[in-house]
Amino acid sequence: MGCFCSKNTRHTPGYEEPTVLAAETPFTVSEVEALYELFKKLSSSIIDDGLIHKEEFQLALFKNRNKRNLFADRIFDLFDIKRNGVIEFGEFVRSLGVFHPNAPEADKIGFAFRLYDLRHTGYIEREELKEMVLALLQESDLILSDDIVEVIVDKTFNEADTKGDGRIDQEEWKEFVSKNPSLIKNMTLPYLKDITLAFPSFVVSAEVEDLE
Amino acid sequence: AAPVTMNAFELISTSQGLNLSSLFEK
Repeated sequence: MGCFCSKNTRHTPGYEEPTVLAAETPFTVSEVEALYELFKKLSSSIIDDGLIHKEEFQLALFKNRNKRNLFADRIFDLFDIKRNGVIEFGEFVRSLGVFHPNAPEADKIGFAFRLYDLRHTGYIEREELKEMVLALLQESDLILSDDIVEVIVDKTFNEADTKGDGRIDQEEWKEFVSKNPSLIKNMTLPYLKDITLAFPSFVVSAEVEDLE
Repeated sequence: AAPVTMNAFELISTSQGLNLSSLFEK
């Protein structure tokens, strides 16, 4: 069997074999290959170095490289597992794996908790919740009085903080999500089931066959 | 009165920054 394909394929820094990533995530090998096509597109949109930079992530999300957003920043930071300011291919696939429809619900709940634990204290604190509500209002051009924001935050906090210690821990969060399952709806991307149709990757497929 | 009865996390989860489906748009 020929191997001209693999010899000629140049991969980006941080590239990992689809078989390795498929073994660690809910994705199949061909889905990982399709994600590589998507990754190449995203990681070359501004700086063609095979890494997703913050501006490229913002461009993909908002069609605007300069649009700052608290939540997009948090997602980027969580995807950037090595915390070196860029998203590598392996990080991209492992993180997106949480959003796969077949990923364990516990992983989705845990990811959302880390997302909302803005200051990495291991808790979601009242101030953090208020900061996120204010960020959402600003993003949506919604204006609510500070009193109303306080009421929304207080009400939610009182429901979630069952131990009443002024902060939401992982156990309380899990319980709160079980009562309000819609809270992790955005942790599932149905697109990921059809990723091979959206981003077919014939060349890389041939390479994997060669390896096998 | 609708926003007052709204769950704050529910509100946050509508953020465009959390909607990763945009990554898949061609």
